[in-house]
Amino acid sequence: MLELRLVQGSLLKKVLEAIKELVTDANFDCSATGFSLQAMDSSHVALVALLLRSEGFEHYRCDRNLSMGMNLNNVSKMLRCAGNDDIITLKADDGSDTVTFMFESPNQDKIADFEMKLMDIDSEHLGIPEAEYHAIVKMPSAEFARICKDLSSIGDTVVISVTKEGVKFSTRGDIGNANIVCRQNTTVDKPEEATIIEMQEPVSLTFALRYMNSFTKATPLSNTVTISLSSELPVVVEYKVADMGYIRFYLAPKIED
Amino acid sequence: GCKQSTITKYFGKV
Repeated sequence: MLELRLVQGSLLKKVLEAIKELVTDANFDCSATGFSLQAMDSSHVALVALLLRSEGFEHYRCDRNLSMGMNLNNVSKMLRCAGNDDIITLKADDGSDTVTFMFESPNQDKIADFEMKLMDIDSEHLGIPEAEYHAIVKMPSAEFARICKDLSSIGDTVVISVTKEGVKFSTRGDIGNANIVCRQNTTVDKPEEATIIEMQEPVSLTFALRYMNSFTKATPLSNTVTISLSSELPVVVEYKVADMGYIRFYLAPKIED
Repeated sequence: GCKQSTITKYFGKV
């Protein structure tokens, strides 16, 4: 028996919007720790890892570990029927091949049940090693989204370079090239407007902008984004999901032939 | 030129 009640149902709606472009089908795993997902895109260039900790749910019952295969586009269709202020409850019986999404309006005057078929998905689980990153950049998520969008109108790839001067995003294409430098800036009114650069050593990596733009679908989840870079490792682009967890996008770099 | 690497090059199956 599985029953997860999330008062801030809009978080789940935003999570689905953030990952459904990148991943088509995925297994949602439920355990005592929380509700999680790990999936790669079809070309195995990017990986998304989601964790919503059990403590973040108003009610969290998971009698035994359960893996539920879902088509994310179909989950998104279901969740779009929930109001932004609705409380969302996920329910599944042991051995059942369906999951039920229950939507309750804040004043309890409307309660809806949407039952969705589960599917069998063969997915490989990857071990993500703990790593020391050469540079960690924390910046406003809207600013990062703007940079990725702007650069993708010029080129297909972005070079992200961190030096003591700041973080530089560069691209080049047929019509010309572009460089955007963001310097550390902590003298802001609100902490979420700060750009904070922690650098152990300079790092410069090249990534496909198409994927970066896809990651920025998570922007509505968090005012800030954290970009962790290490040479010879996938970049990690992390968005916090309120105080209950995170979405981490891993993207393999483009490397010299 | 630059070649796109894959996630499985860095992270192994568990």
